[in-house]
Amino acid sequence: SAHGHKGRNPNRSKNPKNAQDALKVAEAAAENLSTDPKQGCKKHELYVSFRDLGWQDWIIAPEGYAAYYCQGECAFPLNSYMNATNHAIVQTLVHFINPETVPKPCCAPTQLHGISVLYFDDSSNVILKKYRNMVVRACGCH
Amino acid sequence: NITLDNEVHSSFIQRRLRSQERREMQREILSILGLPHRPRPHIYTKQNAAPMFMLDLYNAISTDRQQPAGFSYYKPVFTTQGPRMVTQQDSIFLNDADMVMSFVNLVELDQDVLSSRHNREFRFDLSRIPEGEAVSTAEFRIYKDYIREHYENETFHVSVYQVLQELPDSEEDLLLLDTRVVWAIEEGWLVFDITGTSNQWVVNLDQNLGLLLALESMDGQSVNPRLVGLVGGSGPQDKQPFMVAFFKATEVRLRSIR
Repeated sequence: SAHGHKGRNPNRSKNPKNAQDALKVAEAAAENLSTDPKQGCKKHELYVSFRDLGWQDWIIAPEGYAAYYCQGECAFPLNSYMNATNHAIVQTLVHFINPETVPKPCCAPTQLHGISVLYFDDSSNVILKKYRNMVVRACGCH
Repeated sequence: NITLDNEVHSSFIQRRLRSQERREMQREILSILGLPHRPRPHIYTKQNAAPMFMLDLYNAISTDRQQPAGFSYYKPVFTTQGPRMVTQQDSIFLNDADMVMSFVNLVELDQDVLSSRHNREFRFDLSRIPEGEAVSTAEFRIYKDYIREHYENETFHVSVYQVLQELPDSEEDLLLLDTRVVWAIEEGWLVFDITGTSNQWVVNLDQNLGLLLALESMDGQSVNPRLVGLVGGSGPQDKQPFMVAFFKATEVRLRSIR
């Protein structure tokens, strides 16, 4: 439930009253929304080049950082390709029942990997540091 | 099919950043790296022994990450070029560490070249260690070149001391840290454990008076380290002595909201 929002929505009476109605709406919505697969939650390329930033005088490795990001709509069908959680599927249904109070699930990283960076400090000492959760390995609906 | 690597879609529009955007982006990345500002190393070369050793460690991590699950992580990574080497022990330290740092020797000239003194001094600046990092292992590394002349069949004691106090009569108060027996025709990196001393220096920077290396023949005679091939500050770049420390994070660093 979305606490504090009950009764405030003037369009609430237009929304489906039960789960069966919700499913019908969801199926209808799926027909429309799934026509453009590019809109779905996916991993997108994002590369930060340390070379382009002019940081090669102090960063020894890597040359750049293949970070990636997650973007796209979490709409029906939330199939395995989107790596959706069970809760995300339920939330999508509830969103159809009450779209103005319950948002769609978010497209977010489901797996993150670390990177290591090798760089000089001000004293010309060299630091090798591991940074956790920096690179998106997989995206999904949450 | 559930795959770990979702299909990648390139929707990132590449464009030149405006200078203000560029500065802001650099500031954000530096903040994530935990750096107050962009480092400006004054004198360095990537061909020095320490950066090359660190690059080997970096490559060891990168290679390990590409292995399939279940692959033995503790494999030795030996370099094929140059005299540097990442040992199996280093790989174990590396797996355990959150950060590794090498320190350049601040004593540039070898005293044994300039004077009759046979002891060699080394100093390292440990004041730049980021907060929240504790030393788990620290090593002093010095390269021993192959020497045929003079001492071919002899063995020597190499001892590394912590300088506890510098006394006015030029004698020093010393603490023996580690010792090795080396053969004159040996070649490679000699590694000395200085973990305890490094921890002491990190806590009390004032106590960091450096290390002292002494070489003796088996009959107790002091020997010039240079004559048996111990490379100092005046030697080749890729064989310069250095210190390396492996750190474990003691706290979770929380980034402030900007």
